[in-house]
Amino acid sequence: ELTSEQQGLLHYIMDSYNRQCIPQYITRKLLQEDFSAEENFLLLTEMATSHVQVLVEFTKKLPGFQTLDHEDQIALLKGSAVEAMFLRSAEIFNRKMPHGHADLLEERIRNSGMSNDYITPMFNFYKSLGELKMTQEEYSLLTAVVILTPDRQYIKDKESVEKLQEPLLDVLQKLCQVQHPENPQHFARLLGRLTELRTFNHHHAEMLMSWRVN
Amino acid sequence: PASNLGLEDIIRKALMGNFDD
Repeated sequence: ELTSEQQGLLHYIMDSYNRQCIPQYITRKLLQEDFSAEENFLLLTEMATSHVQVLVEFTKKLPGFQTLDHEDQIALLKGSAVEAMFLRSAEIFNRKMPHGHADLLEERIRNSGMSNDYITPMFNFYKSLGELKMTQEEYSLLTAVVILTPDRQYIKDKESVEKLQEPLLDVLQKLCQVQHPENPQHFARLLGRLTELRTFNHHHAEMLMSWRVN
Repeated sequence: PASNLGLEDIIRKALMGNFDD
C-alpha cells in the first residue's frame, strides 16, 4: 500500500501534471490554420515551444527541484525535455485528448515536411506505450522520473537529483503493483520504455535538421 | 518569436518567467 505521505506526493504530482495545457489560441490554430506543409511546420514549432514552457512550469513544482543548483536545473530540463514531450504526446494520442484534435494533429504532423523515417518510429512508440494501458498517475510520475534523471550531461550534483528521483520511483513501483496486479512486470516494462525514449533524444537533433531543410 | 529560440533559451526564459497565467 502507499503510505499517506506517498499518497500526498502522488496527488501533488498529478495535480500539477493536470494543470499543464497548451494555450487555447494555439490549439485553436490546430483546427483553423490551412493545411500547407509550411503552415503545419510553423504551427508544430509554435506548439513545441509552448509545450516546453508548460513542461518547465510542471518541473518547477517538482518537490525539491527549486533547491537544485540553477545550472543543474537547466541541464536536467535540456536533457529531458524531448523525452518528456514524447511521453506527453503519447498520452495525448493514446487517450485521444482533446477529442478530435489528436487525429488532426497526426494529420498535420504527417503533412509537415517531416520524413517518414522519423514519423513511423514516433507513432510506433506511441502505440507501444498505448499497449501498456498506462493510467494518468503513471504518465505523471513517469514524466517526473524522466525529468529528474541524474545521469544527464553536465549535471554537477547528481546525488541531489537522485535523492529527488528516488521517492517518485518508489511511488511508481507501488502504484504499478496496485493498478496492474495481473502484470508484475508492468513497472519493469515502463522503465524499459524509458530506454527507448532515450533513442528519440539522440535522433531528435538530426530529425529537426532534416525537417528544417525539407 | 519564441519559436526561433533554441531549446536552452526557451528553458532559461521559462525558468525565470511564469507561464502559468
